[in-house]
Amino acid sequence: SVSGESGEAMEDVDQVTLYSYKVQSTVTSRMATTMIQSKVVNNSPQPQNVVFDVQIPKGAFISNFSMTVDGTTFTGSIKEKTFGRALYSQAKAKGKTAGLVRSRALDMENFKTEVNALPGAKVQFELHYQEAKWRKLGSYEHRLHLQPGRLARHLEVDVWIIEPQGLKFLHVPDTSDGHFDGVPVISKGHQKAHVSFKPTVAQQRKCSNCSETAVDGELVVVYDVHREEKAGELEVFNGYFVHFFAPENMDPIPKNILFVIDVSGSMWGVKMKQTVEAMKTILDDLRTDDQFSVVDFNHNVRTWRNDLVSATKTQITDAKEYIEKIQPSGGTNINEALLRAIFILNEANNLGLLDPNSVSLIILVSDGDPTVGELKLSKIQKNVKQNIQDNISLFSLGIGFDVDYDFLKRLSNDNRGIAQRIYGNQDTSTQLKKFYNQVSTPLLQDVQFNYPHTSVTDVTQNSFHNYFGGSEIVVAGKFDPKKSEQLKSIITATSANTELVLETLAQMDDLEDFLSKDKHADPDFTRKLWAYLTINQLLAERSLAPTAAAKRKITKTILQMSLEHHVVTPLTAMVIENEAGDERMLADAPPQDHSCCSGALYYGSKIAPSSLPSWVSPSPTPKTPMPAIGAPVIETTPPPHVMRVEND
Amino acid sequence: PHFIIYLPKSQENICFNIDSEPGKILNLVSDPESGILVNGQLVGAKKPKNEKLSTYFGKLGFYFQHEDMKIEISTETITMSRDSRTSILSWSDTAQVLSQRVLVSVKREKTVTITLDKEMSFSVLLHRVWKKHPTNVDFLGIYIPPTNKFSTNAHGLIGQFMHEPKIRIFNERPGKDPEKPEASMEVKGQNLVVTRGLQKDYRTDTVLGTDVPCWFVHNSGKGFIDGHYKNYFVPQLYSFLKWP
Repeated sequence: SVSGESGEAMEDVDQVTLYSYKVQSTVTSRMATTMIQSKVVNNSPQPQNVVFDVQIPKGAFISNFSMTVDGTTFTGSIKEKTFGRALYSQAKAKGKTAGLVRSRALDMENFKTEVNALPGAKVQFELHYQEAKWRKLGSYEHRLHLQPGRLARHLEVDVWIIEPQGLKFLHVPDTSDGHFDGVPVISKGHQKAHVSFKPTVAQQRKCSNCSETAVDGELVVVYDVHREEKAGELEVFNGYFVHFFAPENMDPIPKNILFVIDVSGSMWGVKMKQTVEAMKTILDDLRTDDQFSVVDFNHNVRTWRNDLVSATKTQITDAKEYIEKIQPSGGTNINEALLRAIFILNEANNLGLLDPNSVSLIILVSDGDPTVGELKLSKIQKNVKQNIQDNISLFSLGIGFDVDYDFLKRLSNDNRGIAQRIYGNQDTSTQLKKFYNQVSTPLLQDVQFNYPHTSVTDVTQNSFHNYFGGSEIVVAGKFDPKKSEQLKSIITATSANTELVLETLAQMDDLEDFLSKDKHADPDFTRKLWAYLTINQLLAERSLAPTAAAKRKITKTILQMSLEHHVVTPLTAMVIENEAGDERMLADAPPQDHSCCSGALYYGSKIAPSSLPSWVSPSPTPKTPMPAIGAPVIETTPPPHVMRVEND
Repeated sequence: PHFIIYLPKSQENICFNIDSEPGKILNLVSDPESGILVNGQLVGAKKPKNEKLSTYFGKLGFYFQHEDMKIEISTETITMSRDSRTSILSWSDTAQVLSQRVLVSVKREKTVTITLDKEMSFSVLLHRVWKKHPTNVDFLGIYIPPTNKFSTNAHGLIGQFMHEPKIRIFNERPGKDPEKPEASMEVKGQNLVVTRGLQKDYRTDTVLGTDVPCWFVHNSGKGFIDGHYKNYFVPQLYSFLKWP
């Protein structure tokens, strides 16, 4: 029965009834697995198209999908893309489609399934996906896009956050202009939290006599964890380890930063206005021991100053005035712009004008492909690589969809940075500022993670040029407990004129005990996080592979892992078929942005365990458990033979 | 605080206590020539026991003038400052930090060792007590090896003994308490009555320690230390000693 159960009337106008819309999402140590389930009934006397259209974060991996249409179940399986397409073409399902469509508006993509349902038919859709939570500006944001499309008789969203490190804070910001005030219920403990969002039908309505739903947006959970040790948290479980590194309480390293801004004709209008607005705030945020300059380019390249200057108030005011006066026009000469920026930094470095303990960054902002000068993207990439000194990191921000984002990503990853897509809308300024804030506070350089034991294999990227405050570096790998009882990590890094070596040991039994007590905790989180990191890093490495043979090898590994871990990646597709196998649908990743959006701020490299600096004496790995902290001090009466003197 | 001074040439341990008030800062090593300073600030127990409030070192400050480096060690954090930059480690960390000639090595919940140019070292031990203990508080201990090379003008409650005074222990005899033998100690032109006792070296075990037999100098080391113990109060954690 679909009517009258909750005592709330739903109009007969809505001939397709959304009986229930359920979202269950669990984050276990930064690894999120989400299930979206929708149950629909066609109450119309005519066949109706029933749509299941959900937004999932770009970079998430779909791991499962199933659909039941009037008792016939379709289940998903992961196949190599070409093979999957071939299977689909053999037995295309009638009246049913599925697909992944990349959204141009947001950092999301749509998974859409459409079924032609007969009168009275009941349809259930269920989608599972997984993603890693990346720390940005001091917190993690877990976003669930709720888009039921219509009033749901039962709308239930449950989010469990399970963080063994302990929750420092957790809140659910209002994203509905107050419409759902008081509806989300949060229960928070030391290491776990539950957020429940279950609006009644009346609460879902846009207005008291509206038939449209107001549920069309995001439920966001924002949180951060406690950090006891500078060396981070090392968790071992089920044959895998994950290492979360986000040290605090360090002064920022001075930075030398060059802003390289596209002012070609296509930037005219909202894009330039938003860029200027962002740049003014960014320049105000520079610290007094930072140095900076601005390069703006179209078919020509101009520099505000030919050299880097200190970020004094006068210089910043002058730079802001310069940027405000820029009128975008003309073509795009990215090659010359980047080479000029690199020249300025290299020259300053060679002349000893840079603080030897500083960090050098180039931030490129562009909205299109090169149209003047060197047009071949691979040549531009080569020119940059050949000229850039290896202490400079290049970050690229691509505004809009006319820019070749893959090129920017390759360019940045090849030069110790990352690329990020900026959506060209009224929000551009905020996005630019948010990105800058993520790299505005370098705390460490040359961070390397060592796990010096043969029990550790298949470690993800473990060497990073920079660590920026407010972010987190995650390293994962496989651990064989038969070869060692303990897992130790030694991290080396530099901060200004200081060298650091940090050690940490994994608490081997605590996690198993902790996870076993919570039915919502995902016991597979270590494996999933390792697979997610590895696949995304391999996808990026594939773009940078120097030869076709190297690329093929990486492709093979990605494919194997995608199939083994049952996830849709750019190399696999989900074939959704009925039990008989004579009706199939296909969901595969959209063609563009092959290596998009893992969300990580860092692109590092893999290095073998290296020898420690000569001045270091690592502590031996303890063979016995450490004594309990906080045990009461035993006070005893001194034995008679102990001679105590006055005031002892 | 309990002081144990090992005199290598005499092969004797001489010990004394400084019984003062919470908040006072005692100068332990003051060597302007070498540019080395160590001060310790006292912290009191939660409440008196037997009408007496125990005091301990709650904070130690190290200043290496030639490196312009300050290191403050409390029972919670280890703060390193150089130029205008500050880094903070906690006792939960196991880390080694090298800044030019100064190496700071932290062993989680146990020790901090400061090494200067591989020639001089200082060890600080953390004594962590049960948080809910009615009187006891966390405190620190400091250990300075006699091999550290200070200048001839080094001073402070510990620094003054880097250049070993000559002592002569004689006339050992039973004390007023038969279990506490006494003796006479000739030092700095005076004869002091000293009592045989046991102090503790906690480097082997921070809870029980190892017994260190020593000759105890009463009255806050009077006669053994230069001047009076109050001469060693300094106003700030990084103040050099101004000897009257």
